Amino acid sequence: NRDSSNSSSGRKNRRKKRKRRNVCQRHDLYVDFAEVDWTTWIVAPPGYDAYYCQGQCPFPMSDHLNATNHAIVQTLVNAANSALTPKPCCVPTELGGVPMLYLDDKSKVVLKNYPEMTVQACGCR
Amino acid sequence: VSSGLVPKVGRNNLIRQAAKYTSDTREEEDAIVNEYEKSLLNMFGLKRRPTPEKDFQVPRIMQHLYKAHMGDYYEPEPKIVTSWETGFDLPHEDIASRVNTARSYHHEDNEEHYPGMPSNHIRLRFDISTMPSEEVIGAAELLLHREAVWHHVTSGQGHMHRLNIYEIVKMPPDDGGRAGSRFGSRPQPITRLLDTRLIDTRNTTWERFDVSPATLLWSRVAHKENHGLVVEVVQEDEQIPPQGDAERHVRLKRDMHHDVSDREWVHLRPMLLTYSHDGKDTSLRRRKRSSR
Repeated sequence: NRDSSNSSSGRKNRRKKRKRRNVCQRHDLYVDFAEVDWTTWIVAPPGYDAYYCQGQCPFPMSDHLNATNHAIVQTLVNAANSALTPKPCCVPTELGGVPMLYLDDKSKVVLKNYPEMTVQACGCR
Repeated sequence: VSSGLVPKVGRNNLIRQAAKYTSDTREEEDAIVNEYEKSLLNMFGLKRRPTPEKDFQVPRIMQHLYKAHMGDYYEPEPKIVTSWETGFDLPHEDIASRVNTARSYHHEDNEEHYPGMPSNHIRLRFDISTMPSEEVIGAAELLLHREAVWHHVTSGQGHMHRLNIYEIVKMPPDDGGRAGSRFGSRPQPITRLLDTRLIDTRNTTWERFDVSPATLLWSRVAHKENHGLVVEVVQEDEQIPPQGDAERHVRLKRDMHHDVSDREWVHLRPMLLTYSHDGKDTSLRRRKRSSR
């Protein structure tokens, strides 16, 4: 709606959305084994959802940002003097495993569940 | 030296990035990328990039194991079979929960027989020395496939066979032929019965035998001290080797199954399946989506 998009409330909404997009969160990342030429030895899966974390750790940090006590204190120090220390980083806080069926270097068939392959949650640390 | 795990384009990009951290020698940049490749190999528990033959067949059992482990998360894909193998599923929950790796082994074809071995016996020796040293075996099973045979049994239990699984504890010395000649027969290996099972030759299925203690022992000794197993098949009623078509009921020897192609034999031949744990925090438990 052209009218509402030009109105001040429309602009505010867009600004809010943009801010939300910049906040630390999980983003899509599909690892396609064909792209790294690994499909010759990995039988399954053909790829997997790995995700990644990116974004700002803004003040105030809401609960969903999983901030540690350290991150909260770092935010305070950053507010007092940003030249002294940066803001906390947006990193994976929970990771999950991915099972793979593959041939090893002796051509034996292996099924293995690899830990810490996919991001389940991001947070400010 | 590159392991080949990083594709060429990616490698060049990584070298460019590494250049920011080194003085301008190409060797140093290469070394940084090689270190990175090494950590990738480590992650997979490999020594070098696997280079399987183009038409390498992945045993159907392993494909089923993958599918069973994926549980609710399984999405059909072209490289994985769609049907289920009769008589096969994930190991029991208490095994699946304490292991995170399953490895399959085929026996050494050229060691199926030893001198003086009866015709209804077959020796199955599996080379598990390639298993990474950090992995601890939690369980192992011997899988034997049997195919229904239709023969003329008018009465009695002629269709019932007995499968005996022995562990070879000690092989006779190499000069065994001469030593045993006084009695006109060769000395036999010392064996220990691990399991015995009555089977109906009118059914097609996989038979699974727990061979965990023997496999655990093989993982701890040198390969030459791993003598393998012996499988014996006898007709239950007469205690004699199976005759005629019944001889081919259990898929033990390649030369008994000329009707099966090499590609198919990979899926039907005896297999040792080991379940192990590498110390990392995952398991082979069936994956289930939590309900909302």
